[in-house]
Amino acid sequence: AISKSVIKRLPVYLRILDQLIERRVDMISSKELSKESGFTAEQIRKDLAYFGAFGTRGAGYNTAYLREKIIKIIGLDETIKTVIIGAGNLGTALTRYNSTKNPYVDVLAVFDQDPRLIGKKIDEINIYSIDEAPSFIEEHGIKVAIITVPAMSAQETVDLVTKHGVSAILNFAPIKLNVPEGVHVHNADLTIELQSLIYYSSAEDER
Amino acid sequence: AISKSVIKRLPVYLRILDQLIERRVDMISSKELSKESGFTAEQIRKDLAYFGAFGTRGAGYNTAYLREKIIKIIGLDETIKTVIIGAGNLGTALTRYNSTKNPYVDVLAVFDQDPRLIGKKIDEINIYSIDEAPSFIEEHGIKVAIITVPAMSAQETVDLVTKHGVSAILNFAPIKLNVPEGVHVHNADLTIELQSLIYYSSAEDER
Ligand SMILES: NC(=O)c1ccc[n+]([C@@H]2O[C@H](COP(=O)([O-])OP(=O)(O)OC[C@H]3O[C@@H](n4cnc5c(N)ncnc54)[C@H](O)[C@@H]3O)[C@@H](O)[C@H]2O)c1
Ligand SMILES: NC(=O)c1ccc[n+]([C@@H]2O[C@H](COP(=O)([O-])OP(=O)(O)OC[C@H]3O[C@@H](n4cnc5c(N)ncnc54)[C@H](O)[C@@H]3O)[C@@H](O)[C@H]2O)c1
Repeated sequence: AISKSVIKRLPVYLRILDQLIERRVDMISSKELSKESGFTAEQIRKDLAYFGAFGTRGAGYNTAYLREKIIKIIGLDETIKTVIIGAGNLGTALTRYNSTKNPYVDVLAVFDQDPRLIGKKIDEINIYSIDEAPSFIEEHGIKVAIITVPAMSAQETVDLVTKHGVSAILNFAPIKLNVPEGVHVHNADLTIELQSLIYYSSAEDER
Repeated sequence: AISKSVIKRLPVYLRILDQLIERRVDMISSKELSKESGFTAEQIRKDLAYFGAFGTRGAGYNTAYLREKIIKIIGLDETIKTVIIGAGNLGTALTRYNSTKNPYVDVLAVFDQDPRLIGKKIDEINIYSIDEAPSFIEEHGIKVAIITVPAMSAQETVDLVTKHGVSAILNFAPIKLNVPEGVHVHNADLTIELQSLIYYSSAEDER
């Protein structure tokens, strides 16, 4: 299998290529990609060669070709349909962002248990009752769910969505989730990000 | 220096210890810590021993003692004063969360350039004009800043805050930031999290 660090670099290449194509740039060298991304030119050439994308000596890589290749590798050749569970602060911010600024992911609906939120909208996206999540997930063949409920509701929420076909979870709740075999969970823990940053910044002075 | 993966585990231990102390649990074994965190008991013992925290055979670790030790290691013995730049969707969600649910970090103010937002509040926290950020950061000795502005304003924002004393940046804008020597930047890129999750979930079917 491919290493985790390579997989994390692919979305960065994709973002840079999207920006270049918007500016009608046809070719890009690994040196320029290095400047934009912060990875070494050698690392970039190695990553892309691994996936069978070779540049032409002196000219570099064709941006449109490379973008198509990376989209296929990540699995974004079809728009990914996703739902968000928890229409609170973070769920609202993610819904607004994904439905306006992220072309590869389509937030189809948001689910919540709070009667004050059910029936409302976040921009054009409806907030439904969590009780409707099972049938919605099955009817639309939803495979990816984003969890923005409090830690104490996260496990029951994940049990519910995986039971009805979800196989990939982006979890923001600060708790370890148990999932069935074959379900992928990525934890995006903002508190850990902030505290490890604080470690490095205070480590500088004291150590 | 300590490896990155150890540093990322410390906030998880801290969160578990906080929950245990709230439930008046005095002692915890590495086995129970393993169950709550997902790390192996052996890894936990190794991490804690590295920092000079040893459990008693058969009894485990004293939760209050261990918590104090980890707080000192991360550098949270004093509340960390921070500011958020960008009072949009994500900035609002982060402000609401940090000022209510995160005891270790204090969001003192939010800064924005949009006249419709300046002068408003997010809960109890004031939104000031970005022009006031330099003097505010210097007066309060702010070392940590969270960046939630669009990608094209991120570099100028970071230049501004680092010029006036900020040395640690949690960046949510999808762009590589250039910072002076000695400034720590952590990129919390939610799009990369989502796309690498999609890679793993689609990889399952196709490969
Ligand atoms: N906002 C942040 O910046 C931030 C930072 C770090 C971690 N988190 C984590 O992200 C999660 C969301 O945070 P938030 O700030 O948006 O919280 P929030 O309280 O604003 O929103 C949580 C939402 O989940 C809903 N909910 C609760 N139980 C539910 C259930 N069983 N089914 C469906 N909906 C349910 C609530 O009604 C509420 O609308 C939390 O776990 C939090 O710890 C958030
Ligand atoms: N919301 C999400 O879920 C999400 C997901 C992935 C990435 N991001 C990234 O996080 C950042 C914030 O996203 P958002 O959804 O909150 O955007 P947003 O447009 O809702 O908010 C951005 C805010 O920044 C302010 N701003 C712009 N330039 C500024 C400057 N020079 N100084 C001070 N304030 C300035 C704007 O007035 C606005 O209030 C963006 O870079 C975005 O790409 C957000």
